[in-house]
Amino acid sequence: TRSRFKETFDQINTRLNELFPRLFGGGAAALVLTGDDLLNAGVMVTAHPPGKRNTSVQMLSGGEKALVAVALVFAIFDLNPAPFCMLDEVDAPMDDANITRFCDLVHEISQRTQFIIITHNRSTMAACHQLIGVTMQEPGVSRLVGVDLDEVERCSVN
Amino acid sequence: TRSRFKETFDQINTRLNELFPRLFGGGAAALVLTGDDLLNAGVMVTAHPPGKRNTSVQMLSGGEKALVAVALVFAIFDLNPAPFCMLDEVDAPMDDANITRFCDLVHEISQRTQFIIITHNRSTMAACHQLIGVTMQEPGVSRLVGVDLDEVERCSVN
Amino acid sequence: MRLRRIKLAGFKSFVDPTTFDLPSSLVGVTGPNGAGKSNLIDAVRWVMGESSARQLRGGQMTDVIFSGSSGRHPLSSASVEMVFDNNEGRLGGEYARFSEISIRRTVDREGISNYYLNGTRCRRRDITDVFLGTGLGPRSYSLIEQGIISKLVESKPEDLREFLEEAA
Amino acid sequence: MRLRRIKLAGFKSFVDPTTFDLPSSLVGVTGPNGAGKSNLIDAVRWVMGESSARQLRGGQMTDVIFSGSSGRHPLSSASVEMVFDNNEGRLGGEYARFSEISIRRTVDREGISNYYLNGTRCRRRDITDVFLGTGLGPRSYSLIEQGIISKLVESKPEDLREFLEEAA
Ligand SMILES: Nc1ncnc2c1ncn2[C@@H]1O[C@H](COP(=O)(O)OP(=O)(O)OP(=O)(O)O)[C@@H](O)[C@H]1O
Ligand SMILES: Nc1ncnc2c1ncn2[C@@H]1O[C@H](COP(=O)(O)OP(=O)(O)OP(=O)(O)O)[C@@H](O)[C@H]1O
Ligand SMILES: [Mg+2]
Ligand SMILES: [Mg+2]
Repeated sequence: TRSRFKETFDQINTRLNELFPRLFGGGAAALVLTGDDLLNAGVMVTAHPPGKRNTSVQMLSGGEKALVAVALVFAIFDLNPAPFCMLDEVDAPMDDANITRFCDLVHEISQRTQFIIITHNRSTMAACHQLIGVTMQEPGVSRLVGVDLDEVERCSVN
Repeated sequence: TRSRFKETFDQINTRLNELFPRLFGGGAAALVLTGDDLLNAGVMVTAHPPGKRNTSVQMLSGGEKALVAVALVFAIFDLNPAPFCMLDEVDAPMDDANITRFCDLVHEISQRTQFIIITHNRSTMAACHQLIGVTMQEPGVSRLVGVDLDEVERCSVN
Repeated sequence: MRLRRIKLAGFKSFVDPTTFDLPSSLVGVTGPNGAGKSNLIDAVRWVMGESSARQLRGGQMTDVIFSGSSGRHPLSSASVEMVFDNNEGRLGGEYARFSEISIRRTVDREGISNYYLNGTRCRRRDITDVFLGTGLGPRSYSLIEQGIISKLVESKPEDLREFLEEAA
Repeated sequence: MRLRRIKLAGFKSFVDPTTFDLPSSLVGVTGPNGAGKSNLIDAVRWVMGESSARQLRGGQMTDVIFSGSSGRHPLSSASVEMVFDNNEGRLGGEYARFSEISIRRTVDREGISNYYLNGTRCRRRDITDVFLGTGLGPRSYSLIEQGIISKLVESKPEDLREFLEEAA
């Protein structure tokens, strides 16, 4: 299992390093083992947004951490694509430019994996092929409703 | 100090119960002491969004928890209005209707307390009297820029 | 093995039987705060065998049963069913011959759970076996709950290792 | 005691001296991810005497000094100044006669901090004394950092009590 873990680690690491620059528009990220013992060593992430020096993920911003995490999850997906993926408001900390890059990547991966994305963000909604509304017209009782994206667009302007 | 704490507790509780329905459009919230010993008892929050039965805050949604917390912070503010208040993306989990109620309340309290609100949300930006942009045109170097809200509005529509 | 639909009845705020039809590969779910969107993810974790009430934002396992509202009485049981399309035969073994796979879980007020695989009662283990090797499961990396995305990369090194091992 | 301006130099990503002028009572701060918005709140906590590196998202206290970028060398010190308007005389005692109050903190690569009150060197205690009773301070309820708003109401009862006691 030692070599199996190392193989998994290396594959995810390679894929992370491909996905990170796509989400950040440059820079690099890598997985690091915290010890030599392959059976017990822990795993850490280092990330360099374009033009920045620090590697400790602790100093990254809220939005940057969310993007690195998305790159990592999608890197794992590439190795073992689960039949579906559910994401609950992962776009909440992201700015508009990063949401666009995130949606582009999700769109590409959705060729192989089904995505169910919970979001309040209009651009993320617009990127989905199907939209389901959950509402509580009767207090405390959840019900599904159709969502008309034009309606959603319109109330975002006023 | 026993009676001082109880007085503070009661005042905040009263104010919380006034602010909560304003943010939720109804319902009620209250502070509860976890024991009889006024010197050591802990404090818990119970909250009933309109029409809902559960009182444990653990079962509330992400947006509901943020709103209850805002009601609590503003209730404390009323008791002892600190000279200024800085909020870092507290509107991120909120939907549009709740952001409007949040902004209305902030607008009212800003008569007495200065607010500095970090946000990505356009309606929150629109509610502010002054807008400061922070950007990194040179990688890794923060700089201030003017923000033109019309510009921001425009790119939200496309 | 694409997810076709999720049916909830009496699960949390989904009092009335509700079916999420999911024909597409990129589905958005939206709605006001507190409407029940995250309850859907809880339902998926639960039907796949989640056994910790805390992971489902509750105190005990019966907290997933609808507890009432201003206009409705509490219910006595909850049920969630997930239906997958197995046309590619991705699921091997005894399930390869089914074109659709349905897993279902129910719970009553005593906290007793029952599991069903294509309508037949089975054990919890049978359900977790179905998902073995697919990357799916109640704590899988493919279910990202609300509010944790920014903390994932700061997890303890041994937790991050576990996260990766699930994919092996 | 309204906050008039915040001046940062060499603090985190604010390499060049940068002044936030705050004439209004409702100020919005916006910008792309990673631009430096939350660093502003860190700067305010730090100048008010924050002594834990972890609270400032760092490993040690010198992590607040600009550590370089692709185009700039690291700096050897950091400085933050906050200037308040004291026209209402809200601050009593020896400060009542000043119409403006400025507090400043600097740190060098050895980790040695210096505090200044209206330009004169003082102790950290003098700074925390200025804010006594106003509800302000490095861990005050009036500074809500990113990502914690939804967890505030779920804090342990003894922590929530402490939060309330600060306001007494
Ligand atoms: N057993 C139960 N019975 C009835 N209602 C329940 C039960 N469990 C949870 N709820 C209700 O479900 C609501 C939470 O729903 P959920 O977390 O799915 O909201 P959400 O749509 O994700 O909202 P947000 O956008 O704020 O994240 C709570 O208000 C809670 O009262
Ligand atoms: N000592 C330092 N020297 C240089 N850069 C630093 C230092 N400390 C932090 N940074 C940089 O500051 C950036 C984080 O800034 P900050 O957290 O303020 O972003 P933000 O504007 O709040 O973004 P978001 O919208 O994602 O929350 C990080 O990318 C980090 O590299
Ligand atoms: Mg939710
Ligand atoms: Mg931030």
